[in-house]
Amino acid sequence: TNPQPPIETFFPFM
Amino acid sequence: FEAKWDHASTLKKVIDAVKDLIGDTSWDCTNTGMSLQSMDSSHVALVHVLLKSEGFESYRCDRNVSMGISLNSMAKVLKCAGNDDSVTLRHESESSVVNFAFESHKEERVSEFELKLMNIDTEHLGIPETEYDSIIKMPSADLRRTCADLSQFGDSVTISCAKSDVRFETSGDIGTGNVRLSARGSSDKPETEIAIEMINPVSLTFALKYLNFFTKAAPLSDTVKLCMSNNHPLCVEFPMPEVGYIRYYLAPKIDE
Repeated sequence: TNPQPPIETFFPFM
Repeated sequence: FEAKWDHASTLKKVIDAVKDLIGDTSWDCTNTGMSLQSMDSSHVALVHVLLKSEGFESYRCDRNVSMGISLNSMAKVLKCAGNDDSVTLRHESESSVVNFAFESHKEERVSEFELKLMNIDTEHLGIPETEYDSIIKMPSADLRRTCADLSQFGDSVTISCAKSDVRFETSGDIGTGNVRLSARGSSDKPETEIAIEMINPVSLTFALKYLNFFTKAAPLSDTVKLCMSNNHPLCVEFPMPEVGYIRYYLAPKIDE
């Protein structure tokens, strides 16, 4: 299965 | 802070739609409404709920407050409300509890519950305004069924959007499956419409487990919007007209 990056990779913490 | 809904059903459905994905969270209350933003425990999905002040029967928030709440506890409290009961939430500044009052419309039964608040670190992610490459509007029941059906065959789904249709494909140990939905208009029943706005073709792969969590919001909204751009998280939005929305974001799987 392909890896799934964490959502923070796309939407960093403010 | 004091907010009243005429009927408990919407709030019950909102909590049911998010409680299995995010356990404890903070409700941020301001004079424009109540909202929450939370990631699931594996940091792959993000939930954003907005309940606008206009959607309430009455709404007052004199000072911004962040209420840390276990959504499972909130679901327990809301089980004590009838669907048609009114719900009033109250929180006083510096208090460590939030009060729930449920009242039947014939006013013969009033119940009150007090829920302890929790200390929760609130760190919000910045969700950029995005021009998506493809936006699909479809009946939420169609998305729920598609994800449930494909989950029998695989763990991931590849969603590919072309000009006039959207294709959901999966494969697993026992075989493969795909569902193709074609754009269809419906002037008399807009909730049954499938509309595809495609600027660029998109193909992205997601874990079905999360999509199945998201479709728990289907009872809140007849329609759902899937917003996709290549190499960008999927946004699944369940709009609640006049009330607000639930938006789920899911990181795509990437090719190795």
